[in-house]
Amino acid sequence: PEAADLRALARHLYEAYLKYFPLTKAKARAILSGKNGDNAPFVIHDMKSLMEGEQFINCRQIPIQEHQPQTLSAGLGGVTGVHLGPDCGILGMTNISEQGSADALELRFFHSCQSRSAEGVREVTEFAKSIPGFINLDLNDQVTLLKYGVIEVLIIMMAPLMNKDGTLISYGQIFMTREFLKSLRKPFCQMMEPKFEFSVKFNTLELDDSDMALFLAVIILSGDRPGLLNVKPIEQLQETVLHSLELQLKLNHPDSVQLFAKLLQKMTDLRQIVTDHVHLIQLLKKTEVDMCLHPLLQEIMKDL
Amino acid sequence: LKEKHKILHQLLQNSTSPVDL
Repeated sequence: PEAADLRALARHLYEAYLKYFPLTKAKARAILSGKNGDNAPFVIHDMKSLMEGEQFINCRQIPIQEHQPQTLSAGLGGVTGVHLGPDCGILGMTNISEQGSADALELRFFHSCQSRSAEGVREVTEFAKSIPGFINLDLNDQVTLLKYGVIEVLIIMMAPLMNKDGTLISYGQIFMTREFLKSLRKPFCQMMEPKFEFSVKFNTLELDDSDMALFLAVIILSGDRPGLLNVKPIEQLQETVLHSLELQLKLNHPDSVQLFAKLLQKMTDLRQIVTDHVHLIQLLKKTEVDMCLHPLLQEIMKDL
Repeated sequence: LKEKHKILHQLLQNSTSPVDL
């Protein structure tokens, strides 16, 4: 295809990305580096701050009077967990009833994460439908591509929200520290650490939102997902998006050696992370009697 | 496959109307 067509495809996917994903990398990095004016995020770094911030999780707008007293100053030079000092987490709790309420709080937080993930699946679905040719594929194949691709896409979308110390949640209004997530009871404490490890490495590639849009489309259009009925048209679509991505990276990152190859390599790592994630969710279903998995996530993870 | 993935299918089919998630 002509270079002009490939550039038009890149622009189209970037516009769809901006339309369907509420928190871009540009916005997230501004928040994380403290360049977001006075709107520093609420920081959750222990059970007490989780309790205080719980009502705002998944709110698009935190009321300013509730929000301000708990935020880190943007003047500290960005959001990190380093300034917060030692984090006791739940380890300092000895009282049985306190432990019980901490357990319930962790479970409620996990359910909030599920709701946001389900909403994320909706966003990714809308983005997928905007990929030229996607909605003309066999409907069963559209379902298969989303079933197998959506968690990979959500993990990639998480990377810009993370730094080595924590992650933005709640549309960028809350920063949750990595240490706090590690202090949760098993297996909750095991869920995010692999994503942090992946994200810190992925972020060194320094993709911007327009690169991300193309990369997400490449992931969605994977012709090797199990059970696909008509692989050829999917591979053809992916081939075009791959050409567009390669050209985009050459133009956007002229000095980054082998960026295209490095990025494609990440797709292999992603598959392992998703496999491990699904195993943890299956483990949770066994160990947490009160846990109910969101029906949309159940659909996706069943027989994955 | 569509039968086993009703919500996903619904998300794919309904372009504008929000699905109750």
